[in-house]
Amino acid sequence: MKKYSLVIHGGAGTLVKGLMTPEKEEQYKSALNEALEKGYAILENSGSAMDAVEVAVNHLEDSPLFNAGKGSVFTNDGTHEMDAAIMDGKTLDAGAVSLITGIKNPISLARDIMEKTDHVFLAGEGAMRFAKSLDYTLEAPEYFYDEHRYQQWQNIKDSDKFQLDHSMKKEGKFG
Amino acid sequence: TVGAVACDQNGNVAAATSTGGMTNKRWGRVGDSPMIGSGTYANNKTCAVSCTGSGEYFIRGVVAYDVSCLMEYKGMSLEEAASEVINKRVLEIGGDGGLIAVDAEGNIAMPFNTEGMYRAFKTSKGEKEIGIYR
Repeated sequence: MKKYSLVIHGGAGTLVKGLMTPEKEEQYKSALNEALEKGYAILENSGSAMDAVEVAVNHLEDSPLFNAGKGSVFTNDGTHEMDAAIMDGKTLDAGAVSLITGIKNPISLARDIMEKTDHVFLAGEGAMRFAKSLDYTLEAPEYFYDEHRYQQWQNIKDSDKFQLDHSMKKEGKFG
Repeated sequence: TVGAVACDQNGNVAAATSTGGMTNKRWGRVGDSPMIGSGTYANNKTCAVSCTGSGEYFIRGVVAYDVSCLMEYKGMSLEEAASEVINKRVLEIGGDGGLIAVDAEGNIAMPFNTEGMYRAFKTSKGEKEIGIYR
């Protein structure tokens, strides 16, 4: 039997040992492990790579620890704007969505765009209308509230800076 | 940003990336994650890739597709191509971040040029790892 594998990530940045308590570190590792095992179980049961990556990302989106779905960071307006993309290596089909709000699992919407439209990429208000046409429920802003993310935003909200989810402040760049 | 790449029992690969963007972002700023070829790419002939980091550099470097091209046109291995892109080409334009990748043989790569990256993998050969720091 061919070797099969699953790899996941939860973001990169200034993750320096000692900046996080052992308890927090354990929370992150446990969340990564859960997403990994859920996705891997699909591969183990002869499921597709597409299903495995969607399930693994759904789990990471449902955790407040990572900057996606529930744990998304705050924009300058104090809202949450999410993006996602998925691609099938067998068919080279792809689905992508950007600048959406209130959607619990953006990666599933990206897959619906791939499978239920003739497009690859939908964005903003139009993408929201497409989601509603598929009866996606919109979560209230409270669902996306996270104290740690809120404080990250408060620290820089009156500046022109923007910041990676796991990094120190980044000088704002204007082209 | 979160992501996953997989190679299934039939040798098919897939990639998925999802993100909330950057803290305090404005003006409808969009990063690499939803851009096919920059933050997310999959091709059975080469690999599946999901990126994370300062998206502007991954857009300009067309990073995910770059890994696939180095494999397809220069015959690099997954490991070589992924490392070349993250530790050389992206770094040269000032980009910080990392990527995860898998090829149709089930090989994996997780290079990053920052202090850390939340990452994990599991293979049918019994290999498993969960990491945060370098």
